[in-house]
Amino acid sequence: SANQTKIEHYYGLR
Amino acid sequence: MFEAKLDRGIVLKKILDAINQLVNEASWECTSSGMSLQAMDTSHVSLVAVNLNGDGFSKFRCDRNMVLGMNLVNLSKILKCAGNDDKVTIKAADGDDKIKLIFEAPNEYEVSQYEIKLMNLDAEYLGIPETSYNVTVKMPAAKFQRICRDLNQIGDAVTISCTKSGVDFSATGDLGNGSVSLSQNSSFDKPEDNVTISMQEPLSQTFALKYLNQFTKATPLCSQVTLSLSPDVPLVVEYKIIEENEEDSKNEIGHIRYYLAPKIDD
Repeated sequence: SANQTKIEHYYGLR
Repeated sequence: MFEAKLDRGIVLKKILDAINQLVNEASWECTSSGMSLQAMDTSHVSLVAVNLNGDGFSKFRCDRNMVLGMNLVNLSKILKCAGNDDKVTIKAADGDDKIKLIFEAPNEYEVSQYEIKLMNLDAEYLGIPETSYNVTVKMPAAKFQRICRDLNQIGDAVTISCTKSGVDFSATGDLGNGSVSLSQNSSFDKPEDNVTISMQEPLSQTFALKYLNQFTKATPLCSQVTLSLSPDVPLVVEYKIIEENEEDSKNEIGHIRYYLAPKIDD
């Protein structure tokens, strides 16, 4: 089954 | 000094209903241009961003930038004390550790005041770059809510596939599988029922329905929802924040955007 990714993986801390 | 007044307090109730199960605590950033909030859910899979334009308020004053950290569940509880037709004012004095909420009933002789404690929260703001998306689907918000709810009966995840012929939402689980297909349609009489699909390239991505079902708590805010997708980036689910006035006029005063990280095959 598919793995859930995290949102921080796509957007860096500002 | 910060002061913001909304003529239709119900809008604020709807916003809180749309976010307070996803995030319990968050900071409102108040500037002269408006109020905004950004927060991740506790598992850091999704992100919610709320924007309210200063000129959407009947009164808006922000002398200097402020960060109002608060427990959103508590704010929601207090907003439940406001009538749907009440005017709601949020007031914060510089350096104070609380905000004041004032509810004015339409009868003009009943005023309620509540105070809520502010919190110092560790801010973890994510930078969201300007993105041009491969696929944009604009559809009735109630339809999207129904699809997410129905497919969650079948499985935990939905695969959204866009082709020239339309957009497919599908789920697979132990009991079998299901799918809902939508093609573009437009009605002059009922634009709220329109499905508009713009696509550069076909695409298929999978997302956890648990989060999408949380996002659809924003359905009462707006008749249409916009889904934006591109390969290898989070899905964006956007609801405009619409204030309906007494004369039935509709005024867009901001938006809620939810960002959801995709599920990826090993």
